[in-house]
Amino acid sequence: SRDRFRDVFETIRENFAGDQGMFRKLFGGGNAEIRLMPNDGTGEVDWLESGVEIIASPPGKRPRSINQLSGGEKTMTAVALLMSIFESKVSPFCLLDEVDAALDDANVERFCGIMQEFLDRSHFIVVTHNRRTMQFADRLYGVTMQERGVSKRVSVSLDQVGDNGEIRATGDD
Amino acid sequence: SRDRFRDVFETIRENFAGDQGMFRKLFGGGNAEIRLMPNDGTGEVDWLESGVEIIASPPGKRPRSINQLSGGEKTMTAVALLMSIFESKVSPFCLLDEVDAALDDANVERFCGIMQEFLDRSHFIVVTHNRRTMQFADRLYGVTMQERGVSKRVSVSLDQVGDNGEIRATGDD
Amino acid sequence: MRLAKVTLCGFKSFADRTEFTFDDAVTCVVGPNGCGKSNIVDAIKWVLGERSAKSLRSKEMADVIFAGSAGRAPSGMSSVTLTFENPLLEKPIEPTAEDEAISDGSDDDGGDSLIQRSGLRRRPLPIDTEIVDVERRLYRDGGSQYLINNKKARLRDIRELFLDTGVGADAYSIIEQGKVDAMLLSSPVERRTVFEEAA
Amino acid sequence: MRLAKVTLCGFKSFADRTEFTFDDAVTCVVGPNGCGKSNIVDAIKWVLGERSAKSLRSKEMADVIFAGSAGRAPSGMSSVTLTFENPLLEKPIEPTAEDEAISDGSDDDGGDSLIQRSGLRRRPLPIDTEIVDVERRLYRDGGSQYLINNKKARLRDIRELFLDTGVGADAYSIIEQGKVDAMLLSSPVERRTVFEEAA
Ligand SMILES: Nc1ncnc2c1ncn2[C@@H]1O[C@H](COP(=O)(O)OP(=O)(O)OP(=O)(O)O)[C@@H](O)[C@H]1O
Ligand SMILES: Nc1ncnc2c1ncn2[C@@H]1O[C@H](COP(=O)(O)OP(=O)(O)OP(=O)(O)O)[C@@H](O)[C@H]1O
Ligand SMILES: [Mg+2]
Ligand SMILES: [Mg+2]
Repeated sequence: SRDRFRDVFETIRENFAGDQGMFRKLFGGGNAEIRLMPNDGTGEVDWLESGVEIIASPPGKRPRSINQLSGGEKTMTAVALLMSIFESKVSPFCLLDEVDAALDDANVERFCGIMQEFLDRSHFIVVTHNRRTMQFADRLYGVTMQERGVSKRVSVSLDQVGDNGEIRATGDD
Repeated sequence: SRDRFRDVFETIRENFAGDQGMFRKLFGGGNAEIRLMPNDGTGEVDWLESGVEIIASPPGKRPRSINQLSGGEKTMTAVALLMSIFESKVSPFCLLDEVDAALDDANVERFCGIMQEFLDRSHFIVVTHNRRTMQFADRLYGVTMQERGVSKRVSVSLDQVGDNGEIRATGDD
Repeated sequence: MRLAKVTLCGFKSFADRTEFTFDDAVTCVVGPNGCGKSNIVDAIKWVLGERSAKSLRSKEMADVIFAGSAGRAPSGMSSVTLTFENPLLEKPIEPTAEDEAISDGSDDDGGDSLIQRSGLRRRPLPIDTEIVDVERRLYRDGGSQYLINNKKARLRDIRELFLDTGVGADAYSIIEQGKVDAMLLSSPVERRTVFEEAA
Repeated sequence: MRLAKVTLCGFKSFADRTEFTFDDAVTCVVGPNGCGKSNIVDAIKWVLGERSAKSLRSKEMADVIFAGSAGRAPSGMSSVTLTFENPLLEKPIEPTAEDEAISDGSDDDGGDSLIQRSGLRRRPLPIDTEIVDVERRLYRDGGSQYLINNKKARLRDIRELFLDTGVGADAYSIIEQGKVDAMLLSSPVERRTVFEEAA
């Protein structure tokens, strides 16, 4: 199991931080690093116990630990890591609930672009308020509470959806 | 100090949960309650020690504890509480960093409406990606990194701002 | 193997039977605040065996049953079904050592195990049917059940069914609202578990 | 008393001297991800006496000094100034018992205290000037200073200056990114402190 962990770790690290890796794709450049933290006492890396550290530097910026990134940069780094794991072991579906809430337009585009790469292997179910993400979808479901307190599914086309997720005229199912 | 806490607590509770309170204004109805939690042992409320519990029921829904609300409902309840405290003791300015990230259009309108009530007593500095909130502002500042890694302030008018906070053509300062 | 459909009935705010089919590569769920979008995510985690009420934003598990509204009485039961397509593989898969170990163990309790781990595997899921329905139910009186293709099962069977597929209640492929950064912000040791899960 | 302006120089990503004036009732700050918007919020908290690097998203306090970029060398100093309008009041305010207690204490160390707590108060802030500038500086060698109207001050003076005004590094009137729910989700006892602050 130690060797197995090591193999997976190396694969994910390459998927994430490599030259063609997810981090550079999502940030349009820059650099990232994932490494196991050496043990305080021995200074050695222990494949079975050591924790994982992530260092990221968006294009043109100095390397920083995750906490020093902005809200949007953190989200993009997390998505890059998720997609790197996905690449090493795809799951039949991926369920994302308002992952794009902190992103600006340019980053939403790149987020959709990354999902695009996996459509031949998996499918995505995405809850969002962002119109740009909705435009990327093949199909939209609206959830409303016409009857207070009771959720109902309605069919929705893109032109019925307001700027921030409101469903204007409901198309009955 | 006990009496002082009691007075402030009663005022905030009324501002928040009263018939004309902030909760009902932000949710367009419904009910809320703030109470001190009785001590497990004695069953008595201790004005100097007891914790504060909040129960909220959006219109047409049963009362629920805060954790069971949706993302947007939690934000609106938090804003209602903040504005209730503000009403009891206004501070010269209020600084909000992407507070509206989880809100749909209807809730963004109500959020702006509540800020409107305080403009005679305080002023707001709001970081946002939401166009509707930007439209509510009297003045917009853009922050960009034309030179990588270095923040610069630019003057921006609303028509230069994209759907999600992007600054299209920069107006130099 | 694809997740083709989810059916909710009496789960949280979904009082009536509601189906969401996922025939497309990307399906978006939209709607105003508080209408029930994240309840669908909770429903999928729940049927995959989630045991912590807190991680379903509830105080206790009974809170997932429709609690009534201004115009409706509470439901007596909550049920969620996931429907997976389980087509024949072009080339059958040899059983791994793990498969053999599991299939030896599960016959002990005499259950006519639905899941066939030993022998060649002809489909992505170790069940020889074109469609696999996984259901979880909870009754007001506290009784609860798991069902695979309408036959009673245990949580262990659900876990075994999805072993090594990347599908699970706390799999990295389900990101809850507000938790996208959680993978990064956890401590280095917690971060490690995400890598272990993928191993 | 209004916050009229904030001036950043060498603070985080603001390498050059940058001013934001707040003459209007509602000022919005917009821009792409990672450009420096939340750094302005950090700057305001910092000058008001924030002592925890972690709550400024940094590992140590020196991280607030501009660390350089692809084309620039790091700064040697970080400075942030808040400028408040402090107009004459229509009716002067009587000093409270608290005011008297503080003003008795602060003369002990012989500082020509900038802050006049005793006697009638003619302006919102206990300083008799039309404008009040509060500045904090940090040098690369570790030296740090607070200044009120360009005169050296201590953190205690800053705290005293804003006593009872609702202005402070961790006041309820500053909501950081992603923390809007924090007030609700904290434990009941933590929630209490927000009420105590307003008392
Ligand atoms: N057992 C239950 N019975 C009835 N309603 C419930 C039950 N459990 C939760 N709810 C309701 O479901 C609502 C929350 O729905 P959900 O979190 O899915 O909203 P959402 O569409 O994700 O909204 P947002 O856009 O704000 O995130 C709450 O208002 C709550 O009252
Ligand atoms: N000492 C420093 N020197 C230079 N740059 C710094 C320093 N500290 C932080 N930064 C940079 O500031 C950036 C973060 O800025 P900030 O958090 O203000 O972005 P933001 O505009 O709020 O973005 P978002 O919309 O994603 O929330 C980081 O990319 C980081 O590299
Ligand atoms: Mg939600
Ligand atoms: Mg920010």
